[in-house]
Amino acid sequence: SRDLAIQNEHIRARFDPDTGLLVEMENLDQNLVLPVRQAFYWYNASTGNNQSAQVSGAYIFRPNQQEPWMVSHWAQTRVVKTPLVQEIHQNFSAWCSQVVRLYRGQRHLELEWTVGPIPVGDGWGKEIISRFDTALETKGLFYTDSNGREVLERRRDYRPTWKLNQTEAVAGNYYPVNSRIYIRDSNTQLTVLTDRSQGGSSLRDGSVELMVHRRLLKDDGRGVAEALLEDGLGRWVRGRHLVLLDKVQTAATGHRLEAEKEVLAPQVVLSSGGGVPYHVK
Amino acid sequence: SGDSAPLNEAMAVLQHHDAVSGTSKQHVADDYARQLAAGWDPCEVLLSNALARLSGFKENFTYCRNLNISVCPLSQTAKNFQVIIYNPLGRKMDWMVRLPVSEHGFVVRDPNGTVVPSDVVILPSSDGQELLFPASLPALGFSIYSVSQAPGQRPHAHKPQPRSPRTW
Repeated sequence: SRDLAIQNEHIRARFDPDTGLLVEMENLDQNLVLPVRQAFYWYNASTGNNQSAQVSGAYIFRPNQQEPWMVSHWAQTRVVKTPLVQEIHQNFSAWCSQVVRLYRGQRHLELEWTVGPIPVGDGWGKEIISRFDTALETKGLFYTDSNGREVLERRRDYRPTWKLNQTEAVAGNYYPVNSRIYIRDSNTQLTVLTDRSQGGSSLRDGSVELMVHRRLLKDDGRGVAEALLEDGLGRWVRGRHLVLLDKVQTAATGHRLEAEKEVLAPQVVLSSGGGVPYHVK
Repeated sequence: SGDSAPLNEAMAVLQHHDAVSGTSKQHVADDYARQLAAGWDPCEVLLSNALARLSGFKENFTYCRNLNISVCPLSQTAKNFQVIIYNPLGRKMDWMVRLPVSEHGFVVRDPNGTVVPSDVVILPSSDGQELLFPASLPALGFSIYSVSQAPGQRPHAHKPQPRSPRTW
């Protein structure tokens, strides 16, 4: 069928049959449906311009323009459906792919992204983001955590403790995300849990983005005296974003319990079995 | 004997902002990774000793550090093996175990010897395959599952179905 979707008892995710990109998420328990588009983009790292000679580097994130480029407008997709898991494998480019996964009983959508080695043969440093775009009316607000504990309200182009003269429309709105970032309107909340600290923001209403990888060609003049370039071919990185769709009233329960499982994940140990008893008796 | 002091030491060194935020030269970042890996080795011994004492059996415990890229020599070659899963949370947890395996059918049994549902999924990028099964883990405790190749059972591996997007 043309319908490209994965589903379990709690969540349904639908993909555009032509582009293979995620276009909608549904919380079946709460009858919540949210059109949400997710894709990968890259900022072109600044090498200095007429406003400022500041280069994007290890200490400084500074894209050379506000709009990022899409890694790809479509993905080659493959579908896996078994009694225990349903997956959509998306291949955006030679250096960017993702598996969108739903295990049986899972109440969140798992996006396992694999990014790199970032090509820099064109002479441009690149800063890769995963971005979720929705129709939520978020009024310039978004929320990020501090080490998995206190969640802080962030307002675009604003600081609570001083009158901000915003000179960097993108970087000036990026904040540290240790375990989660979320956006919401009066009824619905979209939360993205991270498996490591990342930079994140919401640069337009209804949108949320997380930076997953960077590869830069110039030093930013802050003391490292080395570009964030990685030796050889460069690194490829794999990680996961867990996406939760909830009513605002119940969202905290969902993301707090899930984030604990993510940060204190089980440890797997294998053995061939047939060991000798530990106690003589 | 195991020892967690080297990992503690490495974590102490990595409180430096260069380690936390990646603002170091490449060779320093590589050395941070080396210290963490070196610190992890004696922790595996510590964990093995604890598991041996708690499970009552001295096993040759194996840690697969590259599960995120579907590499684990033991689960990819052994006909039978045990999977010990430790849950550090103070509450019971259900968790989907995912392990790279060879091309066979498998039977998975829980600590009571009851067969649990399992699937084998083929990975599109590498044509490797992974065994999936749901594990139930006690709070601050561990469960031991047994995996054995099902003789004669053709792997009913679920192969990803390519979707031909509209020609662009």
